[in-house]
Amino acid sequence: EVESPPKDEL
Amino acid sequence: MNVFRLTGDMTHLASILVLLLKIYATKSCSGISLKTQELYALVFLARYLNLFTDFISVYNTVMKLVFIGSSLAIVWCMRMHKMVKRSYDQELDTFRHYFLIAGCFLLALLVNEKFMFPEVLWAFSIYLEAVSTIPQLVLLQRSGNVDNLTGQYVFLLGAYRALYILNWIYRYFTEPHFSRWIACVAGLVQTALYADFFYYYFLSWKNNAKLQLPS
Repeated sequence: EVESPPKDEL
Repeated sequence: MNVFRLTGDMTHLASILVLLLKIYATKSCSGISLKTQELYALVFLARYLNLFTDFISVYNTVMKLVFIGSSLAIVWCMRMHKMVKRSYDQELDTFRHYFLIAGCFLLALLVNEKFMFPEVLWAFSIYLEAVSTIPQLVLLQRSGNVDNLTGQYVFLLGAYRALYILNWIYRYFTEPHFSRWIACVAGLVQTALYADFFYYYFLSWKNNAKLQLPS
């Protein structure tokens, strides 16, 4: 499973 | 960080500054929906809880603190400040925003990236942001007249959403694992809500006339 990228948006 | 994202964030920041300027300079919040402002405060509080868990960048942290702080300050002014409170169009701002909160929370429980507390809260904040502008648009529609600063405020908010869509398209093509479909679908809905307002905004701009919405 690909780890989802960090939520970097505001 | 791409140019669309940065411009989007700056437009969002500008919209808040315009609103603060309006309240500070005119000591009036006429035309502004308290319900929408309360929803925004809730959106930011729910989404930026990760302020304490994951660090992304100084830019990210500062912007989150600014958004939380300014939204709470605006709600405080509209509820507590004697002069500002008097100008609030309470009888026009009757949209039942509690239904929006309940609906978005239910949706977040059902549709999320992972059934975990922070993820459900994140999805909730995304859904709620998408619809939180509805009380504001309803208020403007009811009053018909839109003063200059309120018009700029809503226009900047809509522009911020449109720029975020360009940002997602850019990221989709340039980043290998970028797929934030929850945010993208909610963002599209949110931007679509502004379409009608944009139409009248451009009409008034083209004719160099005061912004008026049909009732």
